[in-house]
Amino acid sequence: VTPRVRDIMNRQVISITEDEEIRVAAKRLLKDETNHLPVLDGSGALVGIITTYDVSKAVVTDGKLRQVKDIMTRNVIKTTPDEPVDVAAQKLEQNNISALPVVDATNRVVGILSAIDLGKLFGGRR
Amino acid sequence: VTPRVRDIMNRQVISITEDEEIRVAAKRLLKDETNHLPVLDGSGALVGIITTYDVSKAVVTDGKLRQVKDIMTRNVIKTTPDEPVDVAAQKLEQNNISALPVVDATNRVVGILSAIDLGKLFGGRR
Ligand SMILES: C[S@@+](CC[C@H](N)C(=O)[O-])C[C@H]1O[C@@H](n2cnc3c(N)ncnc32)[C@H](O)[C@@H]1O
Ligand SMILES: C[S@@+](CC[C@H](N)C(=O)[O-])C[C@H]1O[C@@H](n2cnc3c(N)ncnc32)[C@H](O)[C@@H]1O
Repeated sequence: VTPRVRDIMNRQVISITEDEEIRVAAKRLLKDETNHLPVLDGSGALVGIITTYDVSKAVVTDGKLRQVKDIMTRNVIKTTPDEPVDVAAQKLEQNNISALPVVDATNRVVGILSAIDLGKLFGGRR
Repeated sequence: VTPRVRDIMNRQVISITEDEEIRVAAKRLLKDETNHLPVLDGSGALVGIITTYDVSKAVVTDGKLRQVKDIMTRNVIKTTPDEPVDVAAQKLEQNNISALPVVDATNRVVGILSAIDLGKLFGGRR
């Protein structure tokens, strides 16, 4: 049976809003030991994604960039709980990205699938 | 047949030395569209790894951190070309990291295996 995204995704989602400072995003990424934060609007809909890669832009541009909306990606590549894992894995590889927000039928973020989670498919071979 | 790291690893390795400025590391990460840079010493041996996650620390600490050695991780989790992919994938997942430098028998970096590369295992299912 093909595993689905729901079998390996991370259901705890830490997010941020687009008007927050980049510094706040950096602190949240570091505290949660992750590289990705979905960006939600006031009503909880997904409007973008920000990663440590984007935060690195703030280091190169010397403080000209101030808020999440200045560096986030708006056109988000997503997945759903039912999507077969191999399809989701190919989305990551073909776009050179390392996480997909998992959304339900109403575009609410219900989890996040990181490329790291693909390691769960290989069981306890130890 | 179990695929090996050599079957999916990236053989082009962009690296950095530990005395470079963090700004230089950030520029190199962005230009190469990657989150990881192995840190090599003057003779080409692996002495650490720096990622966009580490660079984000520079955003939170306001310029007190200046060089790669101030933020890099020295105890690097590695892999080899012969390692079975499932063993490498579990190293990523169990340590919550998204890349493993690939080293040969003399500890020379010959490639890098990113969690994103695991997507190559799932073929052209489209
Ligand atoms: C193209 S990747 C390259 C760096 C690295 N390979 C990585 O995985 O982050 C970096 C860019 O991808 C964007 N990104 C990350 N996840 C994304 C997703 N699910 N959908 C759209 N863009 C995404 C980030 O906002 C960032 O600007
Ligand atoms: C623990 S991860 C957490 C963030 C995120 N999950 C990720 O994959 O980067 C971040 C830390 O892991 C370290 N790191 C990344 N790859 C590593 C590796 N192959 N060996 C040792 N440390 C590594 C980085 O230097 C960084 O300080």
